[in-house]
Amino acid sequence: LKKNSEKDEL
Amino acid sequence: MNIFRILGDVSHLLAIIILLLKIVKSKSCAGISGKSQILFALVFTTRYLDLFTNFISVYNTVMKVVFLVCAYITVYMIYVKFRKTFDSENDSFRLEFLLVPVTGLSFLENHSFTPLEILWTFSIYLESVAILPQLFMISKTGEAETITTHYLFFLGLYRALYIANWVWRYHTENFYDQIAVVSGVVQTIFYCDFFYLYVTKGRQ
Repeated sequence: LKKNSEKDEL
Repeated sequence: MNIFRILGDVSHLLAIIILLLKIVKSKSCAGISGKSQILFALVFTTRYLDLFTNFISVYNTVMKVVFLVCAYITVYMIYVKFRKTFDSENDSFRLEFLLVPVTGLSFLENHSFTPLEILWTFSIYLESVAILPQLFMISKTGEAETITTHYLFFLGLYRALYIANWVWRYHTENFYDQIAVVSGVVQTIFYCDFFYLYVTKGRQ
């Protein structure tokens, strides 16, 4: 699973 | 970026603008919970600290800045500009009941034990409960202006669209963030009762 390290969501 | 995500962001922006316009045009913040708006300002502040550390896209940066600015203008309108119209008597939800558990939980359950990550987690948990003072105020007074219900409708719609966005991303990108998803689902549940009333009362 891809992690949310980018945090591209608002 | 998928259609649910875009529509979710648009819906979120629309909710914030509806509230701000309502206050400015009517020169009144009657029926609005200042505490909920302070919590949302705190949510954006703690979540968007990565504006200084991480560039994602022009869209991402612009939206973050707009949300932050709108949140602080709203708080300013309620507590400074139109303070006389603010119904502080009925905005009596105790913030410590939300802030203490949310702070504790963000230290216990996070992706990594670093300041930025803990603050991001705090913002996610806090957003899921930030609307409670507003819902509490409405149930206490037993009334809400139509425009306030539109605000809540678009805020709830934004949450529902984000869930659709996560389902989409899970299937197409194999992307899944447990903290965001669980908090997001909890948050959306808080709007269900309101949604039901919005639809049934709207028909009458």
